Amino acid sequence: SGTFNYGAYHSLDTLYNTISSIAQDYSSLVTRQQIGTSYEGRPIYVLKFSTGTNRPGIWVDAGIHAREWVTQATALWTAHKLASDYGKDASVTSLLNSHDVFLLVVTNPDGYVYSHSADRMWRKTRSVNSGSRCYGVDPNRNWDAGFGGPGASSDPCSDTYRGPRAESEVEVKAVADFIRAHGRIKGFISIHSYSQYLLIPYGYKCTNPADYTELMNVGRAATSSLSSLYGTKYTVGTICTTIYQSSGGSIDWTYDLGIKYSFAFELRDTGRYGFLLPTTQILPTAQETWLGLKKIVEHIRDNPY
Amino acid sequence: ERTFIGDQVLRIKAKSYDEINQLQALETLAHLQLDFWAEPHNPDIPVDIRVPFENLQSVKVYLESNNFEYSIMIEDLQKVIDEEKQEMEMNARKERN
Repeated sequence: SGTFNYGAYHSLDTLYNTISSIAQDYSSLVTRQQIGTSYEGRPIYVLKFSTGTNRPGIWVDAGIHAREWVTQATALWTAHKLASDYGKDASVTSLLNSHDVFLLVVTNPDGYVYSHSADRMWRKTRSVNSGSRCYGVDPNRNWDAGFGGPGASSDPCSDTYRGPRAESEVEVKAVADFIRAHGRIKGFISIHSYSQYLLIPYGYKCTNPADYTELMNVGRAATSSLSSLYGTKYTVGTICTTIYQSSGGSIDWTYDLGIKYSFAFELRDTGRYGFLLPTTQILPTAQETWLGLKKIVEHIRDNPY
Repeated sequence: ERTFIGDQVLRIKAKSYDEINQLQALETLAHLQLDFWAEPHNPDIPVDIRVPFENLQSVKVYLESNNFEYSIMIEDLQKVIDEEKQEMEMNARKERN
């Protein structure tokens, strides 16, 4: 309806209502699909942007660590941008005429609700860890990529607890099952905040991926385009060399599965707020991120494999 | 509801990989309940740590006695969270109107 304020943080109910509205407002292009249910029983919704059948797909998810509110806000803004630009912007139109885009706005709905109601700094799922007083698993240490290796904790009380086994978290399994079942996902972009990084595999090991040069070139082009709007500076590199070795991450799993274009975005930080980025920063963050995302998806569109 | 009264977020600038190693060691001290917002990896990139109020003194003494350069990025986390909450309530009211 055009009344939604994209420059504000919202409850999960409001986000979910808006996801439904986008699907209704752009019903010939966008459908809402439920790909699973969270530990506490909340639906996990993906927005599918599609103009035909049997298309290769590009996956984008946001906010796997719940407290990163700007991330979900950026994804929702991006959903609206994709829908409203189709038929108007030549690049978006040609992308959606050849590829489906799947956008998961709230990857960790239980964590998102918990961060609104009980603990603003919560970053894990809300599953019960048997034998422990502590709840939750770090969903970005729970993928089947070097699971249990360095950079993830075996302590259920740790913020980086990896969980009892790979894909133990229903939120992770829902995405992994979807990607496996689809079979033709060609790009996987996971959006996080904050640190201003564009990361490529690997994190569970400190060796470069086979497509290192191409991925770095795409990453540099994307961050250069992103920076052109407000001058926000990004670092591009592998997870291991840019941050630290961490096992069980999503883009390592997708890359090893054969999804060459696997990236993780760590969105802007002004250096003053961290996970408390003010609402005035949401739209600039979304706008600049879009420029980077667009470069990546254009490269995927133009380089089929 | 969990509160963060007096918790601070410290921004630490490591000058060398030795200092990075020292900060990584800090991460293993579970009793300090530190929340690493930005992890220690490279001296070029600052490390941000949320420190609970009750452990502020110990952490600052550790940093100062080891000559770490640091600044306070967020003085009182709860204040910022309260402002954020107020802003959200105001936005929700605007939308209802």
